[in-house]
Amino acid sequence: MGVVISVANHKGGVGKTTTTVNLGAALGRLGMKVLLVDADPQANATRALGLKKPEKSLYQVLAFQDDIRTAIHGGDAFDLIPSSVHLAGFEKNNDVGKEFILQEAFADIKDHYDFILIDCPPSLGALTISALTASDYAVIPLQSEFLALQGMTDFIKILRTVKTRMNKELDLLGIVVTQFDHRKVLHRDIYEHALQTYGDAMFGTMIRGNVALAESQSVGQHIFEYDHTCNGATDYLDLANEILKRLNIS
Amino acid sequence: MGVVISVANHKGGVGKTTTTVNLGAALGRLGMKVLLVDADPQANATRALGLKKPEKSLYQVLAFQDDIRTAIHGGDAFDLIPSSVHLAGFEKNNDVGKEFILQEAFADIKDHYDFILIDCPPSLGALTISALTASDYAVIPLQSEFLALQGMTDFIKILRTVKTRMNKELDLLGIVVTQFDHRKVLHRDIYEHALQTYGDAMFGTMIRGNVALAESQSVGQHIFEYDHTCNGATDYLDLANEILKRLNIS
Ligand SMILES: Nc1ncnc2c1ncn2[C@@H]1O[C@H](COP(=O)(O)OP(=O)(O)OP(=O)(O)O)[C@@H](O)[C@H]1O
Ligand SMILES: Nc1ncnc2c1ncn2[C@@H]1O[C@H](COP(=O)(O)OP(=O)(O)OP(=O)(O)O)[C@@H](O)[C@H]1O
Ligand SMILES: [Mg+2]
Ligand SMILES: [Mg+2]
Repeated sequence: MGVVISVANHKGGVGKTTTTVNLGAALGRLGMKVLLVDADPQANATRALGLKKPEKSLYQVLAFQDDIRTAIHGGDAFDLIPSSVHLAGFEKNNDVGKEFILQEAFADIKDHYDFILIDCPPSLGALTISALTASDYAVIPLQSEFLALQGMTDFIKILRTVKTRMNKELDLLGIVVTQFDHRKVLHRDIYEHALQTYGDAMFGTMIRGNVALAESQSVGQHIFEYDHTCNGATDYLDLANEILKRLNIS
Repeated sequence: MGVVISVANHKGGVGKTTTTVNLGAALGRLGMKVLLVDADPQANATRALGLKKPEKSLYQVLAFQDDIRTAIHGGDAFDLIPSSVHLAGFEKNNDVGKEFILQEAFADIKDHYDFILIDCPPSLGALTISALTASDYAVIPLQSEFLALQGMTDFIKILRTVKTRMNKELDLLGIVVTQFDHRKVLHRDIYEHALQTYGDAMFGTMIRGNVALAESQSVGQHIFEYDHTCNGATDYLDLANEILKRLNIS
């Protein structure tokens, strides 16, 4: 039975897309069967993997309840359900219980994958709530800067509300610090602060700042295709291993 | 007659808040009377200036059409209309023509300021459209990375649509590269690409990566209070001067 994880944080630019794509690829390298779902209308995960305007996307699944299997694009390290710009319209969709549509759609495919990772947009709208409602866990990327830390309290409250009202299964799998630069006092201070506040919820693995992660996106590759020896590749492989350990999956 | 500028880009983490606060402070140092408006429900500009939970915010102005003057918090370099988490509810507001409410509210105060800068959230929802509808210009912060560059075409299309349908006055004042690190080949490549694509729309001023800009936010100060000699202060002062030149304001 596949584990569904939302990679989410309403603060912008904290590394949600970079984490979804490269954690997905790392889990693939460890032998897991992985599906990525791009739930951001900006389609950054779709673009980071070099896909242009895919015919079928998450939009048709949410708007018309098309069979989710028809939206899956097969790949080496992982399969992908791409996004499309039309997805922005889903926010205004008035269907009753629209936030449960994605959860229903996953029922057909959950057994075919070990992991389903959902890249969420930088907001708390219907797409993020749909992803959390369909998830077993949330992974929160945290940039080690003041504004990102400030938003965490609000975001964790939202997780609790979704768990209480929409999805009793939902738990926080962990918080992963991204774009970390140990030379910056600010980054070390914020990290200390986050450790004190969130304790065990923090992953031991930190994702260091590594320009190769940004470069790989401009050539449509995940980090293991672009440079499997760089810090970014090592860090995301460490994170994948730590997640398997937390879930007791060998 | 005050100039209203939206600092907007739906891509997350590109420096919208950092630009609104520090460009505002720079214009204040050049003798301009400035008002900042925090239109992001995450209230990052409000938090970056050390304001906790302000009683009156933009929410009351948009939701109940309260007198906008009652939401203004006075300051040294600039005044501020703070945000509040309730602002997220405005997205679901069904008032007819809700996107014009902010434009109406500004009519009372436009003459009291030389500049009104609006910090927009990382989305294309009702708050960003309201800000653009109320604005004379848009300034787009652009992180010199692939995913940020990819989103520009979509964003510029939105500007055109708002101009055609909602606000004929709206023009693009310029695109400013933020968090620039000249040592990174990726940053130089993306900058070249943006210059070729957007030509004169690009500001000559670039905002270099400067940790002082992030540090200043954690102590609730704008960059000129925190360290008026650092790169961040120099760059935002250059940007303010370049904007005055583009607008023929001496
Ligand atoms: N560890 C890292 N080292 C260097 N660059 C990184 C790292 N993680 C992310 N980036 C870069 O930072 C930028 C923001 O990351 P990303 O787009 O993944 O964040 P996001 O949270 O998905 O943003 P959004 O809120 O817009 O969805 C991207 O250009 C990405 O390449
Ligand atoms: N020139 C810069 N040098 C160093 N750090 C910067 C610079 N500009 C912004 N930052 C930092 O990068 C992070 C993202 O910037 P900011 O929050 O202003 O972006 P934003 O576009 O407003 O994000 P959001 O999409 O969440 O609203 C912040 O932690 C900020 O301190
Ligand atoms: Mg993203
Ligand atoms: Mg912001």
